[in-house]
Amino acid sequence: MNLFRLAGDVSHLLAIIILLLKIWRTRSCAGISGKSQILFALVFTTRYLDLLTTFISFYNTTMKVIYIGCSYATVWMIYAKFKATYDSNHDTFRMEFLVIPIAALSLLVNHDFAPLEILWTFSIYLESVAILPQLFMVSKTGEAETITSHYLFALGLYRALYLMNWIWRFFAEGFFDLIAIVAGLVQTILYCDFFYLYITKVLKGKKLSLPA
Amino acid sequence: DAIHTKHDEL
Repeated sequence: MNLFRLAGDVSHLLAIIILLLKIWRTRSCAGISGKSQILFALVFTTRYLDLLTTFISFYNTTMKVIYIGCSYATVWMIYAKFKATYDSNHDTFRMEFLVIPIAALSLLVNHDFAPLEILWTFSIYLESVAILPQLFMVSKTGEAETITSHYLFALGLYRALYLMNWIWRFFAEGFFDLIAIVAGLVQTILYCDFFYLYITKVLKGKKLSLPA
Repeated sequence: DAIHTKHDEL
């Protein structure tokens, strides 16, 4: 565990909690893509199946359980508890366009052709693009609430910090995992445009809105 | 080995 990874995990946790609190306190999931949240729930479920087979550490187990629990709670709030506020007309990204090709890719490019390993690989590939329905929704409506922008920033920052962690681990331990690194790079690049808008607009007190 | 060490990350 190095500082980059710890900061990455904290940033990830913060993102998840910001989103949960935003929905809970405003009693509304307006502007939030339920499809991205379903994809994240799928990411955590397929990645953390090793909870059942391997114990790594108390920290590891706790964080995995929190991530899974929070992601299902978020999906439940969007599709059940606060369903009336869910903006489904703007959440039109087709999930199968991501899930099917990624399932095929994880069968073809993986470290080991074993069920848990393929599911882990699937989760890594899927996570890299799971935010697309949310970004698509923001670009479709042309704006995002400030709190939603904070969520997206924390979520993007998490993978950028993991990239730093992998650079650190490569030099400190000679460890690298090409699948995670390439997918992490793709994931971080997808957020770059958003990072630019966040820094130039949201941090200056303006709402995130896209030029018409 | 690489396959097992990577699962220590979240």
